[in-house]
Amino acid sequence: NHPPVRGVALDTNQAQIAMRHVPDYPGRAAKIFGKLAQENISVDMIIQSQRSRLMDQIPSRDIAFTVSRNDAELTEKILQNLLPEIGAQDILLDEDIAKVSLVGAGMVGNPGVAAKMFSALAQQQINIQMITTSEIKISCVVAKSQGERALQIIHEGFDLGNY
Amino acid sequence: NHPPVRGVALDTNQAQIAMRHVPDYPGRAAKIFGKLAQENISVDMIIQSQRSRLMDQIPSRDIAFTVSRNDAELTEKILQNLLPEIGAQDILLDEDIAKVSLVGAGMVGNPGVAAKMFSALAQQQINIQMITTSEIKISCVVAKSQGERALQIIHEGFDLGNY
Ligand SMILES: C[C@@H](O)[C@H](N)C(=O)O
Ligand SMILES: C[C@@H](O)[C@H](N)C(=O)O
Repeated sequence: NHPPVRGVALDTNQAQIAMRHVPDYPGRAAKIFGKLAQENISVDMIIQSQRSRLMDQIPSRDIAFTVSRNDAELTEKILQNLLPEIGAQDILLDEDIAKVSLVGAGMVGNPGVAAKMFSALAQQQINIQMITTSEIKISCVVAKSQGERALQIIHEGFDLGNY
Repeated sequence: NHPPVRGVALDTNQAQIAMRHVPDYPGRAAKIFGKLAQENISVDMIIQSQRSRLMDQIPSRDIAFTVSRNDAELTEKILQNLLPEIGAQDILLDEDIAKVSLVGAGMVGNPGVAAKMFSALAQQQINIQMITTSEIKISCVVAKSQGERALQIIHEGFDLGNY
């Protein structure tokens, strides 16, 4: 069995926002999240990954993050206003999401825990959209309609209780 | 002050690997991390973000993750062998990184904690490469040579002890 894994949680109260092609220079992330903090918007997952290039040779990155559904519209508005100053390409809002998380301890040192979670989802043809990990939580964003099924099959796959 | 924030940690023993343009269909993530687990490779951060499109209309995503430096070469080899089966574009290895993390509790519900960390780095012209967050940890990947300075300025910015 998997001693480090203790439970699985489903959160269907989040919306995902991405600011695409943020010029990859110091200060942009600070400006974006500083503005959101000013408006008292709590951010859950922040995901910034690989660099990509714009047509005019400016290195850039996409910054994606989640907020509660109630804050989605305001967040999108704030980011739209910030777009010219940041120099990013556009804002994408996706409310059709659910976040399913494996909860435990010391999961990082355990090869195979993440793979097992991803396999359980794959076997049900559930596409994994976003992934973040920490020692205590592995979170996958899936389509909202697949949230409940994702919860159930991870539950079964790891023989777990709910969180 | 910031009661949810307790310390800052620097990890200079990681390397970053990305598999770019992984076709965005169920089972790819499971295959990649299943293979790494089989080889007993421990993965720390896994970051999968926004969808992008290939020239031939196949939706894809970049999957980036970190492993210990000792595992970097083997990981790259494994992924290179997996490339045709996955159908991804290429593998990028970046060993010139340091991971600096703000450690605390309940940080998610605290707008401004992440923004403050990003600002501290921005003020020193330290570019933030990758970002992941959880309730207990906000991690930024920066260039390896900037790791120590990043640790120090976050330390000062939050008036903290080390982890
Ligand atoms: C893209 C954005 O994160 C930028 N690298 C910054 O440091 O603010
Ligand atoms: C890209 C990859 O994560 C894919 N979406 C999967 O579910 O495996």
